[in-house]
Amino acid sequence: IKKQATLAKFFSSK
Amino acid sequence: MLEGKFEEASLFKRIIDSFKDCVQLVNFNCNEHGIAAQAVDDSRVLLVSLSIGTESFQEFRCDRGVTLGVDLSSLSKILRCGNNNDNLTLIADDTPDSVLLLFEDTKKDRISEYSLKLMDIDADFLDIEGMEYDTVITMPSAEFAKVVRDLNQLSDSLNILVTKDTVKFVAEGDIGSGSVIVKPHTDMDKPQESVKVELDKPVDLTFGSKYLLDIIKGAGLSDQITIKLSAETPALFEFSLQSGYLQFFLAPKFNE
Repeated sequence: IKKQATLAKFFSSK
Repeated sequence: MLEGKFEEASLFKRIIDSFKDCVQLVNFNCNEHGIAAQAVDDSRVLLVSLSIGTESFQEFRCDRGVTLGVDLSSLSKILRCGNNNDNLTLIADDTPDSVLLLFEDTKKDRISEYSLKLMDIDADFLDIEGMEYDTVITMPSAEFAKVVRDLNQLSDSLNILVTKDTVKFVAEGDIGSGSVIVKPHTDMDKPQESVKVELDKPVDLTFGSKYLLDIIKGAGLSDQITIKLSAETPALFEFSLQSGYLQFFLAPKFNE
């Protein structure tokens, strides 16, 4: 079963 | 002061309709280059990045940077009040509490004016620049939309596999499974029907279908969609505007 990732894992806040 | 006039209100309507269902509160940042916006959906999985360049406007001026915090559902209500081929001018002062939308029907001399109250929206801005991708696919946006809608009926996940000569979309669900293979080709007569695949590395990624259903709402903006993929990173789905773009960044699903 695959789990949905969120964007925070890849992009930092500016 | 911002003053941006679209020759046809339908362009701005179509842009807003393309992402109003996945994000609600959006800061529109206006400067001399045009209007830009970035927003993330409530689940923090899908990011929308919009750029409307000055060439998309019939007339545009913005001397100082202005931020318009907008509730898209409210904006949509007002946009529905104008006719598609009306001129639409957006007007705001340097520190606005509201933005004025002016619809002008040049043939009938009818002018309608709406004021939309603005909001203070506290949204963090994600750094999405400088991503590198293993493969770039360009294909007809209507064809991609059909694949997503068709395979969504089978599964809440869509698997995209890209190799040198094929793009394969796969859905496996309780009622069965389905796949669509799209091969690169060049259509000389209708270039917008062409499929192009640039590949550095094969890619195998899985995405939530419900987010892809949001993304394909942008298909009305552009004949072609560009899809950029890389292993274990968010995909970029892009619709080009005459000047500017609407981009969606979508985080993939992973094996636990």
